[in-house]
Amino acid sequence: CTENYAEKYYNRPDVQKALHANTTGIPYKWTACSEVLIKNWKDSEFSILPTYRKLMAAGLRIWVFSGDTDSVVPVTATRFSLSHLNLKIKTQWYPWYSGGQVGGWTEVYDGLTFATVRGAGHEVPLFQPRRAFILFQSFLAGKELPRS
Amino acid sequence: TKQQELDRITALPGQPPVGFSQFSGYVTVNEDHGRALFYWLTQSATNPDKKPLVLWLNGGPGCSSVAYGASEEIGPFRINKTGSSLYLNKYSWNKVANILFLESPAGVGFSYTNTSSDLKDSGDNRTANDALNFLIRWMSRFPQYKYRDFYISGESYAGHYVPQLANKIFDYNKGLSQPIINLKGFIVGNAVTDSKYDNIGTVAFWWSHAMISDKTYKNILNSCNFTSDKFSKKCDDIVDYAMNHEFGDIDQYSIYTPTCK
Repeated sequence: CTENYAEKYYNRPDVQKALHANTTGIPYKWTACSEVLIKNWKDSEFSILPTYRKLMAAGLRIWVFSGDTDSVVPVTATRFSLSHLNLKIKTQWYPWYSGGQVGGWTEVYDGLTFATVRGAGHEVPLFQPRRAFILFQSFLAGKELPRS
Repeated sequence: TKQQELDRITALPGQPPVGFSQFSGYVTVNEDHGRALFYWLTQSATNPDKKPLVLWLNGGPGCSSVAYGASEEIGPFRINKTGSSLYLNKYSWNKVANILFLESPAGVGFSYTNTSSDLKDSGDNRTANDALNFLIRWMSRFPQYKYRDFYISGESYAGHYVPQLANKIFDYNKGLSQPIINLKGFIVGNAVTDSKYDNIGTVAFWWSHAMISDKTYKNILNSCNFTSDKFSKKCDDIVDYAMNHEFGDIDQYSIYTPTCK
């Protein structure tokens, strides 16, 4: 229910003042998601895979992860999409660890790292904050996820 | 800069004492239409001048990085049940980086437009252009972040936003000898990637996690043509049936945790 807490907090005038927010008197309440925008969304690329190919070729560090208890954009959706990049495996599939437990699984390809986060939903850092933090630290360091 | 200091947050209501600086405010991204995007920067508590800058985008489309990323995922604070105070997030990502939350596009959260028709024709391309404009202008306000290692991160529909913005930055930097936006990479989670393959993989997840019957699984595969971006009514009806009659009252975003009553 954490979304409800945000709806309360960010609609408080004292909070908006402290954040220098809503300085122009926006004619609607602050809300976590805009119904108007999502209902009227216009151009949406059918596939982002060509952009991945271009940016991988440019040498950017690209990591893609999946919380494996999400059914909205589930891990199988991401794996199926990434499989169509036909990437060369650099480091074979292995379990990565966090706090002595399997934090998820990962495979490193030329140009892209894929990782799952075990027991996490769509908002991975909400459900598995420690595993998400280790994932982020590894990404920033450009290192493979820990094997123990 | 002067504007930077005007954006400095002294303290948020109900906030515990912290050792890091934070700033928030607006950057105009389109003067003609009066579109302005709202940002919140939470600097790293240790050596902020040495740490990378990481932009976080939530998806939707139309959802707020302040509501999700900042307040229940990677930000330094969590909001308590009554919305009266904040407590610290032990695994905040600003322990290792300077985290910049952006409410994008205009119309999301505190980000606004003075041209109300903008709310009815947002899309991937304008969102990416406005976000690039935001970064260029934000860097003028925060020149200490020019040339700093820069990463983009996000989840869900930001599986579009993040690579598309990275692509715009890459093209923008091409003509520059020393680009101020020193993009090193991006990381995305549960990311919308490819309409066809995502949908096939999603239905496979529903079946393999015993959320739908064999019959419904077969009906979806037989009735839904995932290569097109418009689904038939028959397809919509079967997916609706699955969600409304076979899933039950679960949180689809986390299928094993209790739903919010």
